[in-house]
Amino acid sequence: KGSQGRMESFFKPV
Amino acid sequence: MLELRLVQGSLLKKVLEAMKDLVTDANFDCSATGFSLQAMDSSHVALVALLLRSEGFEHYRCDRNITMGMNLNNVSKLLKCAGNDDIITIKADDGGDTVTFMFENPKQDKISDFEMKLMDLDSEHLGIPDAEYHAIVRMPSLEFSRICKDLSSIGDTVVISVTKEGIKFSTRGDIGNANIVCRQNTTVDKPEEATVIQMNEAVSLTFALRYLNSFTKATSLSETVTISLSSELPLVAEYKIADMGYIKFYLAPKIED
Repeated sequence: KGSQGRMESFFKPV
Repeated sequence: MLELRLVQGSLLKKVLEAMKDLVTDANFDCSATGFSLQAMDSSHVALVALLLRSEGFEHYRCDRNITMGMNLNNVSKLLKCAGNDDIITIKADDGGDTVTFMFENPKQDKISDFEMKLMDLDSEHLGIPDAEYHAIVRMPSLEFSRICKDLSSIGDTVVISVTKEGIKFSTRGDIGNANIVCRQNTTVDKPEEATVIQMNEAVSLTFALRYLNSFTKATSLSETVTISLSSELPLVAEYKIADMGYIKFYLAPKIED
């Protein structure tokens, strides 16, 4: 099924 | 000093209903541009971005940028005390630790105000750069909501694929599997009933259905939803808020092991 991605893997904190 | 008067108070009620199950606490940011929010769910799988532009308010005064931390469930409780036709005014003092919501009924013979304590929340703002998406699909929001609900009775995840054929939603579960294909359809009576597919490149990604179902709580805000997909990015489901802005939901895909 694959693992769940997280937002921080795609967008960096500002 | 902050004072925002929104004639169509029902919009704010709907916005809170759309977010409160996804996000517990959030910072509302108020600036000359408008009233905005960016927040993630507790597991950081989904993100919501809201913008209500200043021009959409009947009166908009924001002397300096203010960040107001609130528990969305509590805001929702307060807004439930406002009638659907009420005018809502949000007031706060610079450096204060409370916010006041004022409701006026259309006859102007009932005025209520509710003061709520603000929270000090850590800001977890993420930079979301503009991106070229592989595929952008606009479809009736009610149709999208129906598809997510129907598929979640069969499986927990959905594969969303966009090809020249259309947008395909597929799931599988213990009882079997299901596929729903929506083809481009622009021969409709009203433009908001159309399904419009813009595809630069075919794309196929897997998502958790429970988050998509949560996003569809925004359905009453807009007759259409725009779904943007790219293989290296979270899905975006955007509901435009007429004359005011948008609510955008981002969902990180499942990653192949």
